[in-house]
Amino acid sequence: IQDIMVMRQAMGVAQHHDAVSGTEKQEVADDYAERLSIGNAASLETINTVIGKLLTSSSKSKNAATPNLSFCPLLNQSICPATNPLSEGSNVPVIFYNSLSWTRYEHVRVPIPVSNVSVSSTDGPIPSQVINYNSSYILEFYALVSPLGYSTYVISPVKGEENERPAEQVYETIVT
Amino acid sequence: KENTANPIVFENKYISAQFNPNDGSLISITNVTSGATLNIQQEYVWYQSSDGNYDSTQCSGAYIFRPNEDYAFKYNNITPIVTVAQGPISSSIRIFWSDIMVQTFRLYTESEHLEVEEIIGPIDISDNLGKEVVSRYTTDLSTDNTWYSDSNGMEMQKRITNYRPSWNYTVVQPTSGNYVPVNAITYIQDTSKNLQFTVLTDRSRSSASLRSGQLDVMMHRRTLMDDGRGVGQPMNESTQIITTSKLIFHDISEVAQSHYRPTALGLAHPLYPMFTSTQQSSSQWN
Repeated sequence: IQDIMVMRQAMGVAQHHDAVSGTEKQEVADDYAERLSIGNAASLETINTVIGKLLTSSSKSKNAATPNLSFCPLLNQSICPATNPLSEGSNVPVIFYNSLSWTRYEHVRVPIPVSNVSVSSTDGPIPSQVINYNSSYILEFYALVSPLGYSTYVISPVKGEENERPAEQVYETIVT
Repeated sequence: KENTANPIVFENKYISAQFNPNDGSLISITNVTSGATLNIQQEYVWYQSSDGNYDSTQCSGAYIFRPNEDYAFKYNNITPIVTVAQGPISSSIRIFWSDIMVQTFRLYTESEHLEVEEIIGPIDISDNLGKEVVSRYTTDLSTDNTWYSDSNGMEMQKRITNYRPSWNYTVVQPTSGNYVPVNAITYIQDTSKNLQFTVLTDRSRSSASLRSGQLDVMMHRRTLMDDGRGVGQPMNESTQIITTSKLIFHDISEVAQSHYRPTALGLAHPLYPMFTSTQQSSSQWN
């Protein structure tokens, strides 16, 4: 609760009318941003702890270690350090949280460091697509998440003879 | 497909979008369900921030949007690099003018909307001109000087050009006097054709409809002067903005309204991802 309070206080400060309308001095805007950043980091740590405990309690092995979750603050950019283990041959499970009160079936986009990956849900492999922009890769697939719930998808690097991307999966054309 | 006369077409079972193959610009959106087509042009324009004139010393700033004149300049005067990618999940067209102006349209296979991602800024002020950059959609809808924007993501407010519902409005600033707040949703309607063009935003901004069928959305502002309303600084935003909006073309009906409302909430509350790594196979992990 104390960790979440950090974010709550930052959000409280950000309700000031100057914060809402953007009529604050630049140094004040920077202060708002720093408070929100500190609150964000504390909240992520809390989520990490809670989800890690939930995953451990649902594991068949009672001796399973608590998975250490990480977050990607650069999801709308081209690099996500959280998916770097893919380049070392590890699988990267990604857990999606749906904060709305209805089931969502939505596309998701994740920056990845390699071009050849597969995505699996609990039902097995699902369709996915990799877009290549300027030597960075964005993985796209559809995620199904229950209301206020979680879903897990596992991103796996594709090795060996499978290492060639199917030609029909993605193509690029420079128009002008 | 260089110099081809055929437009680039993205299509799923809900909508079809056509793009100019030479510059990647949006040409039209078709609602596949109803068969209606919206002819549309999107462009980026900028207003020069006022630093006062003989009418008034009022400068454009954080509180006051006051353009120097009503004329809007074209923001991108160079030929962009256009990249198209199509696959089983999405089709996308990326229009790259420079590192400070990139636009990407995406159509996902299961989406009823066209997504547009815009990377804009930092705005160049090396010419000593403050700039207020606007994304302008010009359609063939007849909108009777009326548009709508939301109040805090909830009730939609009817807006009429050069009009206020509760007092006799004297037009002093024909452009900025018609810019109103948007928190999540803004749209224009053609009641004679029963058609609506909706823009969903991922952050608060402002919108206007200065001409019939037109919808302006303010993107980014960088002014050189303080507007004298208490901030004491020019609004010299040196940041880059990466924003995602959704464009929906549909009929005017309660059914259609019930579709874009959840979409707007989904845009404001995206699925939140957390990552870990494992040596377990996907079946073992699951």
